[in-house]
Amino acid sequence: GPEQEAMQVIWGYHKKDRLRLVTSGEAMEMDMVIAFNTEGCCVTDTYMITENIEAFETWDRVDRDLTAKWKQVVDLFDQLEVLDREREGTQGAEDTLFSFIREEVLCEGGNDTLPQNRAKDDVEILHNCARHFQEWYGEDRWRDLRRIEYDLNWKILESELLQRSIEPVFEGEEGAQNRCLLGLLNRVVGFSKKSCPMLPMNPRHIDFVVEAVMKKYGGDRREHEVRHIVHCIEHDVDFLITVDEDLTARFNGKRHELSKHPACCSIKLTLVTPSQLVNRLIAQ
Amino acid sequence: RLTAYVGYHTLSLLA
Repeated sequence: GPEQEAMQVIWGYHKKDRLRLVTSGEAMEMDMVIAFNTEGCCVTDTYMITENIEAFETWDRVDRDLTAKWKQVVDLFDQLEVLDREREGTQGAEDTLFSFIREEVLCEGGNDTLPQNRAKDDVEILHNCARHFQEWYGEDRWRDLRRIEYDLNWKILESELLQRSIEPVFEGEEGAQNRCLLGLLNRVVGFSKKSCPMLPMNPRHIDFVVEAVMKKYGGDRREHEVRHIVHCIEHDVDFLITVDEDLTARFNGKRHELSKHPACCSIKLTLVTPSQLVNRLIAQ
Repeated sequence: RLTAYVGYHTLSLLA
């Protein structure tokens, strides 16, 4: 669509050094990790994202068009300027700015996780899968901390879905929720292998693992948007490019509030859609 | 030179 075309124009400006196109390392990597996890792919090492995607591709149910696209994005990411990694996510000031933007500028409530009932179902499904790990994983496979057994984990999930009369579809729109569950299950397996060398796990440990996984990978993405905004402000960035027009309107409408925050060193940030940025670049 | 920040979802419009 038009926003894709506008991004091509922006990329051209970047390649000709007429625009500084930047991103932040950790926040960007976390976005990718979450996005791929939602599709079932487990990135365990952000220095080896492509290898992690290729390991996922060896499973025959994977949509190769999608993974080809991911690899392209990873390649594009490598061509961006990454803002100072050292300063990311360390200081308390960043956290107060984070809450300030979320509450005072974007006026968001405290709860941005999944709808409660869906989260509850996910937890129950993952917990039940974990209760049966010893029926599927032999000792050798359980000891292998590196390899992700996509096919085996899918079989474990499939069996639990069938128990609940949920159609175990993986592909397409219909399979979206199941792919997301597989992504979460891969994490549960990984964390369980590391924290419990011998199966079975006791139910309290399962609760602990599932809760940790849900907290890190099971929420929605709005919190990440705020992280990006914080990084932009800290690095005195002019524009944050997003296709979320609702976010753009809310932030730009109340960004003057930023001057009230003591840790806020720059208030010039404006959120723009790709086409809005192109218009500004042309007008320059 | 202006600085523009891009995140994953916007960057993926290029792929």
